[in-house]
Amino acid sequence: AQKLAVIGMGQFGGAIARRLTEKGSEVLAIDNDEEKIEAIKDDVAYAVTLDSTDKRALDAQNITDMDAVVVCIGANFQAMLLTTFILQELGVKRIIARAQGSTQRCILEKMGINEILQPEEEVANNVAEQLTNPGILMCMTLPDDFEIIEIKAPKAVLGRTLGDIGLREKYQLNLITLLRKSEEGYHIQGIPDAHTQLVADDLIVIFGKRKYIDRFIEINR
Amino acid sequence: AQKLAVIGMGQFGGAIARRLTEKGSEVLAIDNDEEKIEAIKDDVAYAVTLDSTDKRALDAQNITDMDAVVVCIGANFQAMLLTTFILQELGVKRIIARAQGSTQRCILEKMGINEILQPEEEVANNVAEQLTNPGILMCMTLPDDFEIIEIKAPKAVLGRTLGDIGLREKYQLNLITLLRKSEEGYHIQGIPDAHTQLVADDLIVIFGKRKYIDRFIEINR
Ligand SMILES: Nc1ncnc2c1ncn2[C@@H]1O[C@H](COP(=O)(O)OP(=O)(O)OP(=O)(O)O)[C@@H](O)[C@H]1O
Ligand SMILES: Nc1ncnc2c1ncn2[C@@H]1O[C@H](COP(=O)(O)OP(=O)(O)OP(=O)(O)O)[C@@H](O)[C@H]1O
Repeated sequence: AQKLAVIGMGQFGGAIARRLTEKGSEVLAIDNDEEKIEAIKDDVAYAVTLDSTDKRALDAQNITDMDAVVVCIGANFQAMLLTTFILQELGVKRIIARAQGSTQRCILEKMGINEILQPEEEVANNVAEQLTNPGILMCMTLPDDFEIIEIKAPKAVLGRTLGDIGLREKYQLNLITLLRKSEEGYHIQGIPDAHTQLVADDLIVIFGKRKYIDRFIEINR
Repeated sequence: AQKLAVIGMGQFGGAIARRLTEKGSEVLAIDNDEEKIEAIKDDVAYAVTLDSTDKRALDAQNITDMDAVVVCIGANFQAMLLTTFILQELGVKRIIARAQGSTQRCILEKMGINEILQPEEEVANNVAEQLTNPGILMCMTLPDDFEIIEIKAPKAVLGRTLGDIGLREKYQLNLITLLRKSEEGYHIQGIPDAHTQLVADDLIVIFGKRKYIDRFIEINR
């Protein structure tokens, strides 16, 4: 089981510490607010009240024994940076740090930290994408501008067969699977073939270049 | 173009307001902190300083003209709830609200809000998953326990051909694509066939039931 330390028991750090513990990791939770430590101590292996900008206090916890340390201090930018710097000085083998905004991210990168978490920005991007493109339910980006995307079957393909739509021949897209709505929710539709006819509410999962996916959506809007 | 209002210009709300504006939506940014409004006003269509718990102030902005209102107040739970309640009373057609923790989420659901954002929890789950299962790079969950997953090719399949590994015959998995490392990064590997031999650092994107994917990873660890 991995030994992980999480510094900063706010919403983000607290959730990470709890999820990791549920999944079987040995977690040391650190915060300088005693109330936060009181609230988390039953949900993790160890919880200790200390100021993570205090190098000796961190060292006394044998922080370098950790497989990784996750720094989740949010609002106090200076404390996050100083903590990260101290962890590097102590020789912690793997440091994952939270940044709020591109300036903080750049500074961390300059320090050689390449595992950076930006929960607010990451989810904000997804929310903005979903509000702008409501037909796109899920998206996995891949190299070379390829994507796997789950979308509502666009209007102009409803009532047509897969053979007639010609995803591969006309759009250079691969159909991974079809999800069809039934009374208790969506189900994977067995083995779609050329005769499978798309109906309203169908969701299709397709693989291909982003520009061909966009073209498919645009043409069949 | 959609008309959207975002209330609460913290890290999360500010990022949503900016991303939406970049994507062409008409955004009204609201915050009761004048400095926050000063900082955002050049990045959105409209920015106004007002207290969102003041029903008449919101009404004066014609908030019901909005296609959607996103409530991004974080730390002040009472203000987030009261704002959400007021938006419902005014008859805003679509409300998306932020929750911090399951208690807040439950209260919003009881109010009939079903579009709830939990950026810290959502990313915390992904981080905990990645730290626990480092071979899994990306994952898209689908109905009926199906998944699309991007993983490092497990040790025991390196040096073997796809035909020999038998993803479909032995594991009931479909290979969507293969990503191979080159000097400038990963690339989609054209058309993998039975003779394609997997090498160290290869990433495979596969589709199948979660338990068969887990079995494939376990057997070939
Ligand atoms: N020097 C420090 N040493 C230890 N803990 C710290 C230190 N500075 C801040 N913290 C803790 O980090 C936690 C998270 O930081 P803070 O609440 O400032 O950010 P936040 O952006 O509100 O976090 P979140 O979004 O995760 O709720 C708090 O519980 C705080 O007590
Ligand atoms: N009643 C209110 N009316 C308008 N704006 C408000 C109100 N209450 C809080 N806000 C604003 O909401 C924004 C975000 O809230 P806050 O900073 O408390 O939460 P946060 O958890 O730190 O946010 P984030 O994680 O997004 O940075 C702040 O800019 C704050 O000024």
